[in-house]
Amino acid sequence: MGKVIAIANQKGGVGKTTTAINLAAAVALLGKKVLIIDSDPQANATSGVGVVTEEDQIDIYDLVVHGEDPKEAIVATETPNLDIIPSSIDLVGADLELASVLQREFRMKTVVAAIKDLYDYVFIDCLPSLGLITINALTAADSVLVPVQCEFFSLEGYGKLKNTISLIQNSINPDLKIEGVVLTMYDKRLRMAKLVVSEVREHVTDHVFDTLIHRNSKVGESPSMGQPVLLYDAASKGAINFMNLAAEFLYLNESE
Amino acid sequence: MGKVIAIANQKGGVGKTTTAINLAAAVALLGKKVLIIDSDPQANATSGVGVVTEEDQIDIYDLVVHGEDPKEAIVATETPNLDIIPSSIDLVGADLELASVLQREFRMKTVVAAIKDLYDYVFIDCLPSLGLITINALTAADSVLVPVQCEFFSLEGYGKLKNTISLIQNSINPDLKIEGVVLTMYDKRLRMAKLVVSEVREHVTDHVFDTLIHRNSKVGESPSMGQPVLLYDAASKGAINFMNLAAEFLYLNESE
Ligand SMILES: Nc1ncnc2c1ncn2[C@@H]1O[C@H](COP(=O)(O)OP(=O)(O)OP(=O)(O)O)[C@@H](O)[C@H]1O
Ligand SMILES: Nc1ncnc2c1ncn2[C@@H]1O[C@H](COP(=O)(O)OP(=O)(O)OP(=O)(O)O)[C@@H](O)[C@H]1O
Ligand SMILES: [Mg+2]
Ligand SMILES: [Mg+2]
Repeated sequence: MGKVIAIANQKGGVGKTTTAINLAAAVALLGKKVLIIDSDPQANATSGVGVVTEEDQIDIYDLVVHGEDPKEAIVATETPNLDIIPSSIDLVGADLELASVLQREFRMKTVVAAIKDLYDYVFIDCLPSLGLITINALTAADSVLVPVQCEFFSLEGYGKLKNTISLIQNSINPDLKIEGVVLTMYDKRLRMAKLVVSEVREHVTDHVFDTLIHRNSKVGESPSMGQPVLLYDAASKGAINFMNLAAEFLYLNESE
Repeated sequence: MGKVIAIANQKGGVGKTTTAINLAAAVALLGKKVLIIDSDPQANATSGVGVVTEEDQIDIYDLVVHGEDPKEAIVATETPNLDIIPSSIDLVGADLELASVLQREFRMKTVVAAIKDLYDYVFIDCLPSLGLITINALTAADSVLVPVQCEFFSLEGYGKLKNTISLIQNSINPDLKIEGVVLTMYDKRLRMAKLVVSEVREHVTDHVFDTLIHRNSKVGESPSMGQPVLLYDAASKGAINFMNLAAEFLYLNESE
């Protein structure tokens, strides 16, 4: 019975895609069947795991807007036990194309329902927005994981995201839980980074993962090779951070 | 006769707001009258220049969706010669609220036309998306400045943005020019950063500014103090980078 986790934060560049790819890969390497759904028209998760889509590839746009069969969109990646449903630039138009469709917030939920039992965990990589596609992901999800970059603007955005999550919990997805906050791109030389970590650990009432994801050059390089950092350089600090995060994530979810 | 420059890139976290705030402040400190329009519901440019909006403050949402008087929305900032039209979270709903409005792509152009002659330069900070609000900004603008972070995903996104710019140039804003690409968050210790700089300088046919904006802790700290880096720490590398960028920008625009 697959658990669905949306990885969301409307602040841009905070590490949503990097967390989606590398947490999913680490959980897969620990033996679980894992699916990434790329719901960002930039399709960074798709290219970050090395998937190059052909013209006729069915992607998340075809599923959400045209109701195609989700099983047809699944693509295996180089990482054992890790599949992906790719995205494409077509998704840019989905907000307006769905504007007058009934139950438009539930399109992704219908897609996910058709395939989630094939996996132990499904991670949905969200785009940096609080628009319809992100609402769809939060409606399809059992929980939401929020990457927060160790920078000022990212901390500011967390409050706004919480408001959106409560709106969803009070209406279209009452069962939506908060999986937790993951602190990303931590640079121990920066005063601001230390400040954000202590602010988050002190004031955020939701679960904050112990594992800090440090800024690490191999993490930034690995998507250019189309590989999660665990395949690109398993001994790197980044790979170790994501393995620890996966272990923490599984401890929380498997020991229930 | 104010020139209007949109600062856009749908990739998140590449330095759009940081470039908008600090380039605008540097140009203002060099004696020009400058306005920032914050068109991102995250309102990072608004908080980054230290503006705290009251309940009744008219912001970009009120102008674009409800047609209020743009002059009423202008707020002076601590930097001499620099004003801002603030944003708010209300803007999240604008895409859908304008979905069936006639000429919805021209709302921002109407706003800008009413106030641009009060300034030498107007910079529009865009949100990380290619949706209706960004289309509005590209339609209102004379040119577009594209921050490209010295990272893999950011380089990937440039091509997609160029497609959108051409669509706009071939339809609703034939006069839209490309002001240029600004390379941001350069870290000379990273191989990837050097790679992106050489790729951009070699393959991008548009103008690429000579000034590289280096990663600099004072640049990251300054928004938490509500100040451009030039006021926060004028001697920092970041402040010097933005002063150089402003000089380069003015040389291109004033010597025509
Ligand atoms: N721990 C890290 N160390 C080094 N670089 C990182 C790390 N995490 C992310 N990055 C880099 O920072 C940039 C932003 O990360 P990423 O693209 O994952 O953020 P995002 O939140 O998905 O962005 P968007 O809002 O555009 O979807 C990318 O270039 C990525 O490679
Ligand atoms: N040169 C720099 N040195 C250090 N930090 C920087 C620099 N430029 C930007 N930053 C920091 O990186 C983060 C991302 O920058 P910024 O918020 O300006 O990007 P953006 O493109 O506006 O993001 P969004 O897509 O969310 O609008 C911010 O926390 C900012 O303070
Ligand atoms: Mg992403
Ligand atoms: Mg911004």
